[in-house]
Amino acid sequence: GPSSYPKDEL
Amino acid sequence: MNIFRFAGDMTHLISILVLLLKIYATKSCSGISRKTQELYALVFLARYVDIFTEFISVYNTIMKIVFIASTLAIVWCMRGHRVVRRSYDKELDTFRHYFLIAASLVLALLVHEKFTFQEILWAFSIYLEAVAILPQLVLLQRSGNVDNLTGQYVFFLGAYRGLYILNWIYRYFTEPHFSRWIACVSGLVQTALYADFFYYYFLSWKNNAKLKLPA
Repeated sequence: GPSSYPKDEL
Repeated sequence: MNIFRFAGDMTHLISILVLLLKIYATKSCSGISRKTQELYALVFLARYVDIFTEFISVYNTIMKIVFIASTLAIVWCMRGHRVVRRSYDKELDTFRHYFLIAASLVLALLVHEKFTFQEILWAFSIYLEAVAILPQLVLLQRSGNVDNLTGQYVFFLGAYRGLYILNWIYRYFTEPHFSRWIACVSGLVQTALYADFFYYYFLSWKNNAKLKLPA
């Protein structure tokens, strides 16, 4: 699956 | 950052400030589900484990601290404050919220971005947040008429995730390879759970009547 994206949302 | 997400974060912050105001001003937590507050504390602790490792921005870090600290303070207040805890509707707040925790954990182990500790905790926090309001909505139905501040608290808490959905739509169209399908699907479910509350909240506003949810 897609790489884990940076969690820039709260 | 876009206007929808910023408005969503501010709406979320307002919901917490309204709840703090209600508890502080009335020295009472009647009508508030302690279980929902505990679930939200778990949501923030699970979602913000990266607060010390992943620096996104000053805004992001400050908001994470505010959300964790305020929710833990509310749970502490409802459990430990000798005046406030007396007004807790213990016999009405009976939703089996441990099932919500277990179900969210199982789902996070099955459906996640990557099978890593942090990603599974993040997915767990997303799923748990979607259902965290259930004990509060059940309590509102049982406790008859709802005081204004409690109604406003639930309204803003429901509205914030609706604004986040607009944020995800905006980002989908403006950012290549943007995919937040776990948060998006979960956010849709979360917002949908408020549908009947929003309906009765709108009616009470239109008829200038006291907010009352049918049992």
